[in-house]
Amino acid sequence: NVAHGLAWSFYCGYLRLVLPRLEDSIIEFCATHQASAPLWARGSRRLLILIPINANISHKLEEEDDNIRFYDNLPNNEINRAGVRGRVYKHSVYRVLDEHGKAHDCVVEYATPLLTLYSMSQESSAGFGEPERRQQVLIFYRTLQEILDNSLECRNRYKLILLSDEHEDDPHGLSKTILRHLQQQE
Amino acid sequence: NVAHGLAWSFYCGYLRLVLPRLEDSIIEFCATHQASAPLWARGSRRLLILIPINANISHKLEEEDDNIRFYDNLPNNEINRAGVRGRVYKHSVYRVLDEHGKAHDCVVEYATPLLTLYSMSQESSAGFGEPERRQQVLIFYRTLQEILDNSLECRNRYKLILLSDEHEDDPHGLSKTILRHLQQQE
Ligand SMILES: Nc1nc(=O)c2ncn([C@@H]3O[C@@H]4COP(=O)(O)O[C@H]5[C@@H](O)[C@H](n6cnc7c(N)ncnc76)O[C@@H]5COP(=O)(O)O[C@@H]3[C@@H]4O)c2[nH]1
Repeated sequence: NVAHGLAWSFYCGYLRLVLPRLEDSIIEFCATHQASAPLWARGSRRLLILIPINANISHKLEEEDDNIRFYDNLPNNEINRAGVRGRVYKHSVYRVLDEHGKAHDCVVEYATPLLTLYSMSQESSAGFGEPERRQQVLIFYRTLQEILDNSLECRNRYKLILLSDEHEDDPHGLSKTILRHLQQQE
Repeated sequence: NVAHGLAWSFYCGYLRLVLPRLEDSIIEFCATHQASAPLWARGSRRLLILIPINANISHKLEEEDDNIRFYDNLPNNEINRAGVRGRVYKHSVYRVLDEHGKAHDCVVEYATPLLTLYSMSQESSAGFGEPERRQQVLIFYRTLQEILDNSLECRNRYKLILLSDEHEDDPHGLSKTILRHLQQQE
């Protein structure tokens, strides 16, 4: 079952490597980006992981919502992996405006394995189509939640945000969702 | 079935993105590394992908065989992916000595998804153990072979090398295997 394996892969090959270092990366970032430092919400020093139910992933968040702007990248993490010397792991910081125009900075990205689910649903030889894809996204989400709940090294360093497609017509739907989750923490 | 999804993930999220650019990266590398340029075998301008049957992956090839040395990395490729701005994709060039001490340069790495298969086989909650892992590696290899056979954009830009564990006691087993595959091409 594809989604189960992709959730494990996302944990073993990415979240388990990067989440323990995230706090230090953000601290280093705020030291070199003093304008940003006050804009980090209490409890927003986590990786926000967007999981759209329709696996419809954008490569640039600002294309989804003009209240979101790319700000800068966190410092690179270099890790030797499977023969690749100094493989680079990085995250992007986005500036999100609320309805009063106040800016909030945070680290957010889509769950990359959903791109694989999407591509597979378009390739007939891969073995599943669009109807199964939604189900696979939910399995991915639940499996990932369970793995992360049991991971001591990742505790409190992430937030999984399942995006339903009910707000797809709201041009500021994504920023509102992100802000709601930022304010929920602690 | 986990290996099936990991093979698709490896293709959709990596090989399909990097293999079409590989030739140009190697040309650029040889222009800036003139000592290396004559050491590339005819037809070795491919990514050699190592698939050990026991999923036992090393992060540094030189630790497996002292006839192999890390030489340098190819130039970075930066691609915007799923909200990460300028995500870096790179490959490492290794210098491999044959039994006459002659050097051959090539781009080689392990198939990273095997690290996930290995980790999952160690975590009881993941649902499979060491006996199934070998079978999963074979499914990964065959699925990947089939996907790549049907991929026009990746044609002739890679070589899958399945490593059996029969030569594990030969300290130069890996370099000999790599050289045998390099000489096979064209
Ligand atoms: N957002 C994000 N940033 C990253 O740097 C990153 N690195 C991995 N992942 C995701 O974690 C999981 C585990 O990664 P793994 O390396 O085992 O498999 C990877 C790996 O085998 C290969 N691959 C991808 N990027 C690279 C890379 N830069 N170098 C080598 N191999 C790579 O192709 C597989 C699928 O990649 P993605 O489909 O991008 O998603 C991966 C995957 O779901 C990332 N996700």
